[in-house]
Amino acid sequence: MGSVGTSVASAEQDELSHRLAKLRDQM
Amino acid sequence: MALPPQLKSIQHHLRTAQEHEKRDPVVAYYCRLYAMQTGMKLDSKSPECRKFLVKLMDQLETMKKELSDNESVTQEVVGNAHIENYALKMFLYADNEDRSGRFHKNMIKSFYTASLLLDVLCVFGELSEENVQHRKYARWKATYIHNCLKNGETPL
Repeated sequence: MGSVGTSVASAEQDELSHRLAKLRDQM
Repeated sequence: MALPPQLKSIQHHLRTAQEHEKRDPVVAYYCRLYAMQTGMKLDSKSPECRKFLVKLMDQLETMKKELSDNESVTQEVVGNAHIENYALKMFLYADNEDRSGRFHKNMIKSFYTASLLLDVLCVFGELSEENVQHRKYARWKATYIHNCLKNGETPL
């Protein structure tokens, strides 16, 4: 269960990093 | 949305963003971008921080669309100049009031806002030594004059 929780957190974090990179890319 | 305690250090940058929403949306945008980048470094794992940061990201993406015809947002070098000029304008206003012996809440806020905007400049890369010194001086002056006025003393 712990590792599932960690994977979800990590995927959501990656999603945020991806969105941030996209936001900055267009600058 | 309430700011999770882990992200407390970005609260003043977010407040500055809110205060500039109408007055200067470019300043508001970069304050939020700085808060986003810093917030992700502070805590992007706990559910409450993730929720907060996702909302902040939504807000940033909306602002970016609204400002899509503004060069200060579409070109990093123009944005850098915009924020730096704005920060220095605030700094110079406060410094002029200080040197003229006019001590008041507005000049304290200008010193403090200048220091926050110099933080925001970090989104464009490492701060110049001059800006590091300006930031340090502005933050110190804001605290010093605030304490003097609170204690009924005249700042030197």
